[in-house]
Amino acid sequence: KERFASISPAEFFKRNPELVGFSNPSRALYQSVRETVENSLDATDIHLILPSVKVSLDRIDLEKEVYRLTIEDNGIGIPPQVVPNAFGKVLYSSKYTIRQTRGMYGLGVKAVLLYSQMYQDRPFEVQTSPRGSNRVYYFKLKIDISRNEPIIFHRSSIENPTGWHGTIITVYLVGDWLRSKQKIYEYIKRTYILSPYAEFTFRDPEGNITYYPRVTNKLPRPPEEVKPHPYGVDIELLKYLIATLRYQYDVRSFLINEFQSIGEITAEEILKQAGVSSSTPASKLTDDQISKLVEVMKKYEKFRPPSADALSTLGEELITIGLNKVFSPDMVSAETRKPKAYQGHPFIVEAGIAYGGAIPPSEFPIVLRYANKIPLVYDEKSDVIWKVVEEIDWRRYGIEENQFPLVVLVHLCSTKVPYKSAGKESIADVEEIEKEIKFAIMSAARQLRLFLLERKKQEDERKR
Amino acid sequence: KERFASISPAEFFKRNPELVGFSNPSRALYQSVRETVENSLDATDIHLILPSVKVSLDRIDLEKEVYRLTIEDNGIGIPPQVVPNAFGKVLYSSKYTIRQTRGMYGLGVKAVLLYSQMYQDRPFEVQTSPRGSNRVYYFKLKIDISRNEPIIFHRSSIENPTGWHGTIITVYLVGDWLRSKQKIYEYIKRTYILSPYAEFTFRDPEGNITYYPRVTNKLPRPPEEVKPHPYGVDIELLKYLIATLRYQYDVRSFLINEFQSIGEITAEEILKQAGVSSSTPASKLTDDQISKLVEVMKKYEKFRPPSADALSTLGEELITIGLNKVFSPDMVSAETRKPKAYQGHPFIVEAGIAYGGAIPPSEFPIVLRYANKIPLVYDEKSDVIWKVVEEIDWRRYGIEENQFPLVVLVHLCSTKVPYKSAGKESIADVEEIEKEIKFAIMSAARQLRLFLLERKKQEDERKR
Ligand SMILES: Nc1ncnc2c1ncn2[C@@H]1O[C@H](COP(=O)(O)OP(=O)(O)OP(=O)(O)O)[C@@H](O)[C@H]1O
Ligand SMILES: Nc1ncnc2c1ncn2[C@@H]1O[C@H](COP(=O)(O)OP(=O)(O)OP(=O)(O)O)[C@@H](O)[C@H]1O
Ligand SMILES: [Mg+2]
Ligand SMILES: [Mg+2]
Repeated sequence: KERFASISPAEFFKRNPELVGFSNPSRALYQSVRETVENSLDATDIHLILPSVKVSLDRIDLEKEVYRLTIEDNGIGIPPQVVPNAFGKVLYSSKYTIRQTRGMYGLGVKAVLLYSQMYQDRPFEVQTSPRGSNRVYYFKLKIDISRNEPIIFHRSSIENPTGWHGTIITVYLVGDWLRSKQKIYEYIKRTYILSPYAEFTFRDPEGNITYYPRVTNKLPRPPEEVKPHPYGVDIELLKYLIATLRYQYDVRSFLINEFQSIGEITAEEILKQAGVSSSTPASKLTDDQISKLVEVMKKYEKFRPPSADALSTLGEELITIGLNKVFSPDMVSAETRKPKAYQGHPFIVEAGIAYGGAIPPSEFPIVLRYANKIPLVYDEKSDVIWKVVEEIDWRRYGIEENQFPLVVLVHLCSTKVPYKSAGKESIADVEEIEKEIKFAIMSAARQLRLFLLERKKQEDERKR
Repeated sequence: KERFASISPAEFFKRNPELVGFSNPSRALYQSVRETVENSLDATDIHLILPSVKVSLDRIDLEKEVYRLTIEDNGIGIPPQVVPNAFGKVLYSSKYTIRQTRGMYGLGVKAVLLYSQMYQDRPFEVQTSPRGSNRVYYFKLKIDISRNEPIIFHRSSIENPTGWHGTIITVYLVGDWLRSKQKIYEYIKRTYILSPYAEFTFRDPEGNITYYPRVTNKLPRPPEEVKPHPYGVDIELLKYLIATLRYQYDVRSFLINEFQSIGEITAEEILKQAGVSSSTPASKLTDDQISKLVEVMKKYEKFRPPSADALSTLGEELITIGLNKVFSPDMVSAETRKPKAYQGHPFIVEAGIAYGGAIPPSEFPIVLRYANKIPLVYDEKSDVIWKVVEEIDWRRYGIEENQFPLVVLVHLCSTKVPYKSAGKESIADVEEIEKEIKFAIMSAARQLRLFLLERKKQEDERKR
């Protein structure tokens, strides 16, 4: 006899931690560091604050491998009335918007708490003061897994005499430092290289303290929230936009106001092709009319391309500086492509190539993958970036040897990165994105070809 | 200013279809076929019904690529009062139990509906009659995404004069048949090869009808639901078991009754090591006592290994017959390992090797991956099975050439398969499982080595 039951999203991710990157104790430690650091960076640079992020990982139990992870940032803090849900309710987030952020699921830090609660019983602690607040708030909480609600063990606040703003979180985890050490250092270092405006401090369980100093005070332009692009809209999105309308728009005003890249003429053309009258109230559209509209919008070829306002690239200069710093190569080239879109989401691909110098030769290039400024460290071979690099014939660019000193960096930034899993480690193969990755790498590789031709020419001359 | 919001699980998976295998229209078609076929097989062979599964995929729109997918089975059907939730509520399932089933998340068919609703507006249709029922029930429904609840468009029932039992579902999807054709045929064929007791019929959009006849009436022993194994228990699981207790057990009876492999002596030893009195009522245990118990249970080495009752292997005979049928090789070997456990979940790894004959030589073996009798077709390179096959030095088994005709089949069965994503295409690298895969392949490969040595010896003799 089959027994039917429904479970909460907290129960679902608790039962299946490998779906959120917690597949074993060493990955769990890594994932806990990266999810909290990404939250701290989203709370700073996007809000024009020069990030100062302090990470401490201390072993607090000599028998059991229990660690205390503390992350402190100088970010915008969290309003006290939403703190319990922000940390205690799975699928709760301030990043469900159309804007490039590192976070996107409303899961990250909750997955850390779910894992923390599995093997030890100290609650999660958070201290926060929203920017401009005159109080510092302090909470101890856990997740009530079957209900997907926070359980508050302690709540207090004190005056904030120094005007400090930011967030300090403390979580206790059973982990495996020795096996995750190298990946955690790689993550911090690769984050730092491309965030020269940020300072990081990392104290590891062996007591080593590494300080990564700020190199510049120049922040990148923060991404802005934008409206959905009509290219790749779907029926349920349209229904959702209609259901949450604040005004009694007719369908023509609805299209113009609720989407980017639709002006009066475009709206009229779309409605004509869909056979829908412009004066129809948006809330009165039938399912069939909505379906027709979506069909027309998906095929319409004359939309302005999506706005890059929602995106924040690294830029060719930063990629070049970063590759030079890490690899001391003989040549570097970088390319930032124009904005494109997939399923209504704007995206930009950037690529960088470094060759020679101190790069160790190997059979396959060193591939550095980034998405929304996050370094991707695991699951390399299932990433679409890897697939593209593998399919490139490097001999066409002048590389003759079986072993060659080459680094390929690829950065995908988007209002929605299509990760293969909620653990955010590799990018799914979406056709529009795969194409752009290929063009970006080929474009940077053409510079490599010119460099190798020039170098060969100089060697031939020297021989005569 | 950050705007906070919570979303339903339906909204979460609708926004992120790539997390459930719907990353593009061709994969969406594949995923829709495989999720529904797996539901039909779970509704038959586990319940000692010889499966008859009919799949029809028809193109119903010549302009838009809209397909109608219909799956009919002779399974146990679905009770009418749970039909709306079974298809209309994300995270609703009858497989949240400790027993080997193909389904496990409570997501599969709902993901099909979510995708169906994105690009076309016909509702989902289901016709079902539970085994023994004298009525046939008919529903038309959709998912209300923001609420994660079913919307019922139509509900009716008629008498069931023939005593038919089973389920027929019909769903409309925008897809890409030409790009998914080969994968869908591969999925059906690889499912059929290892389910000789099942018959399949498949009508594709080009009108081709393929009939896969039943070869035997002998069904495998169905897996039974078991209690959790104490090895790898965690704090939240213990709390959940205590919270859902039907009797006022003391902690000793709780351990004996709620877990497999714990008898009176074992329970006493565990309680002694944890410093918890045997007569403590289970519901009165403190967080600290629960934490201590979990710590002791994870380290305790004298538990009986987990029961294989919850599992259902293919068996060496079936693997051998299947490989012979498909590849007509010169030799076949198969190995079914003993049950092990990870995180409290029993699992068994089986491997099969086929060499020579009609197998085309290539640089890397053909790898056929299975989990809980499901063929895994995508994401090969990120699978732990691939990782193990790649790390094996095949020359140690007598393979000298650069190109060789070799097939490696690996089947993982478990009460919980640790997939890397909810799209169920590749297995995460859990250490205990990786070890068992390695031992199973090496053991089957030793037979290959003996065969190649024997063959070489015969060739040498013929030369003299
Ligand atoms: N250090 C922090 N400073 C400010 N706000 C924070 C911080 N950490 C978490 N938050 C808030 O809590 C919310 C939930 O964080 P969580 O990591 O669970 O989800 P997310 O970052 O929105 O998405 P993702 O699951 O992709 O990480 C965030 O959206 C953010 O508003
Ligand atoms: N053809 C069918 N016959 C009988 N029951 C079915 C059938 N299809 C679905 N069900 C029921 O509906 C439930 C939900 O199906 P769904 O595919 O969403 O989840 P699942 O199979 O339990 O897990 P998964 O997400 O891993 O597939 C199943 O657990 C099963 O009880
Ligand atoms: Mg986050
Ligand atoms: Mg299913």
